[in-house]
Amino acid sequence: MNVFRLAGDMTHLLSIIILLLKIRATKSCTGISLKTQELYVIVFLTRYLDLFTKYISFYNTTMKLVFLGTSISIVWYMRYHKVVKQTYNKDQDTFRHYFLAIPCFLLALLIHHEFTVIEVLWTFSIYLEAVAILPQLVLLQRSRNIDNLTGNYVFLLGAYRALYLVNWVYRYFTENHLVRWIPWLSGLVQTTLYADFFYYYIKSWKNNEKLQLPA
Amino acid sequence: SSSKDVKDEL
Repeated sequence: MNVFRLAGDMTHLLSIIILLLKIRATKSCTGISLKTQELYVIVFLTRYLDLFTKYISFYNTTMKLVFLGTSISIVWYMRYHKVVKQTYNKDQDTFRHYFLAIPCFLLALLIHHEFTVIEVLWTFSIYLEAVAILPQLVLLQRSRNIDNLTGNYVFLLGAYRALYLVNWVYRYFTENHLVRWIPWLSGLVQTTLYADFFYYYIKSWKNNEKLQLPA
Repeated sequence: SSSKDVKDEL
């Protein structure tokens, strides 16, 4: 474990906590894409299949359970909570997320480290996570005003994978140059997708004005 | 492809 990866995990955890707080405190999920949240549940389920078969560390197991639990409860709130589900922008959150999942699965069948169920599904989760934010970014462009909590949530979510990129550089130089193309390239794509959001987020923060994404 | 990397990350 290095400081970059720990910072990445904490940033990721913070983003999810902020989203859960927003939903629970305001009893509203306005501006949040249910499609992206459902993709994250699939990402965690397919990535943590070896949760009970392979013990890495107490930290690793705990964080996996926290990520699974929080992401599933967010989807539950948005789908079934009587008050929250009324605030879901159903008619704006129209991104066909299966158009993202299917190519990722096919790509995982083609490009992977080894052809086993666990490995192919893990690879699928890496590819899927790279594009899972797209429905959320599209929804942000459609919703006129973005509330601060939602903006902070997306920013921290993008920042976590950027910290993971730094972690991978650090590990490359400190762990006998182990090459890991699949997470590296996917992580690069994932972080790049946030580029314009980062630009507008930092601009709005500097000019102390409301975050607004161009349509 | 490289060796199957250890899955110690989240």
